[in-house]
Amino acid sequence: LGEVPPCINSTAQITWLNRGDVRKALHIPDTLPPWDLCSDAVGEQYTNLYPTVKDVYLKLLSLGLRALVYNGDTDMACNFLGDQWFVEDLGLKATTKYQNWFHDDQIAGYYQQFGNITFLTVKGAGHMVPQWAPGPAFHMFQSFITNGYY
Amino acid sequence: QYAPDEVTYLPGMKFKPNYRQWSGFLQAQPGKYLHYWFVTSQRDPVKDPLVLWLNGGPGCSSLDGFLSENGPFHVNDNGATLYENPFSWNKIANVLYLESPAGVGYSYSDDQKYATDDDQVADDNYKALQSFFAKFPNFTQNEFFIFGESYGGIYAPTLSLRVATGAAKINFKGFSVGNGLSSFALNDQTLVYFGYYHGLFGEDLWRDLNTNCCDKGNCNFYNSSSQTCKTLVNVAFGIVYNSGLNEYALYLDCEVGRRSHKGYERTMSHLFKNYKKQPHTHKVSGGVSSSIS
Repeated sequence: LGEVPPCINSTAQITWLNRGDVRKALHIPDTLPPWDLCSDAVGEQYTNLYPTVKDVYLKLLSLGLRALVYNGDTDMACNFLGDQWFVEDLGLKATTKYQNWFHDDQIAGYYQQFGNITFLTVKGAGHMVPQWAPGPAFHMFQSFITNGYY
Repeated sequence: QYAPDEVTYLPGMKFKPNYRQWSGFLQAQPGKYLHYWFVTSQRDPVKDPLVLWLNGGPGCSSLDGFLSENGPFHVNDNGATLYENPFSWNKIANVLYLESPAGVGYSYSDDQKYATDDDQVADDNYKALQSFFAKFPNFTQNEFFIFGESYGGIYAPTLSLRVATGAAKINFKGFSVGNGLSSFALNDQTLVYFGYYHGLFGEDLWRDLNTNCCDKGNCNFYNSSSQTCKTLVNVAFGIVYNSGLNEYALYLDCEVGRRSHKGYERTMSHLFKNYKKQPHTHKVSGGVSSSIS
């Protein structure tokens, strides 16, 4: 069923999603190829145009939108320092100090706000935060979409 | 709602969901169809926000997000039955999972041509979003958020810009990026510090990196003109993603064995543009052999 990214076991999802009865339930035409976690065809022919999305962020924030940049802090594919430095490099005034946030009476990570954008770490989580820290991830998600406290 | 896409039964689901779900295709540019899977909020679909979730890659499916991360149910290891996720984000929001771009997952293009780029993806995602609201018109009033993960660090803000400045009337409130690729330069630059300060390599390499990549305290681990520096940075990167560590989670084991297959190289080549996999020229912690699994 194709290549999968290392260190991720997606066998169960691939098996289930490629069952005939599941495809039928999800209204997937028989003519479509098997489902895979990642597409070689897309990955190999993809062209990156944005070495950085700094200007895009600045435009969005100037329109008054809210933004949350969060990182599981054990990930090395997109490590938290890179995104922390990215947010700091936007050059916006910090509106809170760098501080911890709690979930279930435990420090769940750290965060700092710069006006409408928040940078937040999720302690001990990897690249896929909702998978590896579901409780803190839900808490963070709820705080962000309700514009509440972390 | 768009009745033909409603999912009223799923093989392997032993529980009765208290939300509704739809799975079908949204129109992107002509000839391109993006598969979507939409679940309503378990709380108040009318008042709760609408959230779009995008996994990255580029080229990886957002159904991984649904079935392994924040979706209402996940697949048991037997690949046949489902179990409920108590931390599902659709506890408080209507969540739309979009497989993007065409070619990813069940998303497809009539001409089966899948070369694309950041702007084309953002344009297609925006068209698909408008197609979604055409199918589900009564969600245009809900507050709307876009979430992207990994290479979604490019997808989310570029799509957000189109939503925020486009003609479609969407009650857009904000966007979020999880473990995202926001800047190639900073992602590379910081990984060296991350590696050293997490003890992945020792003083020798760190001293050599500082000697060859830094000048008066300013270090450039991203695109130094020094070949020696580049070689040393490659050694550091090699330790991070070619010595046996789980790059996605430092303290977790690597579940699927070794990383020499093509898909892996491709994903990392997108994230670390300057890394050229070379034989270790720098003795590292007593000669880490690539046979560590």
